[in-house]
Amino acid sequence: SHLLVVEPEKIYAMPDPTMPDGDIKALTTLCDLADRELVVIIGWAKHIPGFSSLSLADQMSLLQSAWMEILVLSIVFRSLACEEELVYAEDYVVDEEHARLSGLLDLHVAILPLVRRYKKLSMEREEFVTLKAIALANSDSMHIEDVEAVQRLQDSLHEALQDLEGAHNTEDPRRAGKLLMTLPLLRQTAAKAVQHFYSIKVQGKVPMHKLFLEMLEAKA
Amino acid sequence: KEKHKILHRLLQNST
Repeated sequence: SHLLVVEPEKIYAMPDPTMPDGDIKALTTLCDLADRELVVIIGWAKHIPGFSSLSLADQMSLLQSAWMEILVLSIVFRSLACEEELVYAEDYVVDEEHARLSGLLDLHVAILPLVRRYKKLSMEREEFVTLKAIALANSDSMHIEDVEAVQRLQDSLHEALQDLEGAHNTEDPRRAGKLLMTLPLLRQTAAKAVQHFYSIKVQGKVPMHKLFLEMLEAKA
Repeated sequence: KEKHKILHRLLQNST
């Protein structure tokens, strides 16, 4: 219930109406959106019980590892009500045709299997917020100073997921496990997304804000 | 840390 309360407000993509449609516009819109979402994600992480008592260095390491998984999981959750469309933001819903026309097809095709996976499970909001926090705590950064403190954070979030399923989904005793088994696909999908945006950064045709660049470089 | 100064600053902000 705490994670539900601290769940961030929606943010909007607000594509620049003066830019001509095409891949530069689409990528500029997504990079700008991602930069603003990162600010929100960093603020959100601080409200996860136990996160702020980690050292600053460990907080940074977890976020630098997991930020794209958190972004992707959020897009996927927003897209659960749609058919083969990705809801990057409420005002930026992309279908396959739009994705093709705006150079987003690789990303689109990479993310859809995850949408299908969570649709099959009918992931609920409570499960989404818990899994998002678990993805952060379970990010397998190579640079953790206090491994035991991070383990305690993982344990408390794991316990929250089990409590949730124990209370609400008693008809399927394996539901928590089924949700956790989606995390490898989330990591794989986020890695593809990072690669996609890293190659866009290298091409240099799309402006990127400093925080997004900083987080991309941390994954390089 | 110098390389990741925005993340560092945002985490240090109290809000």
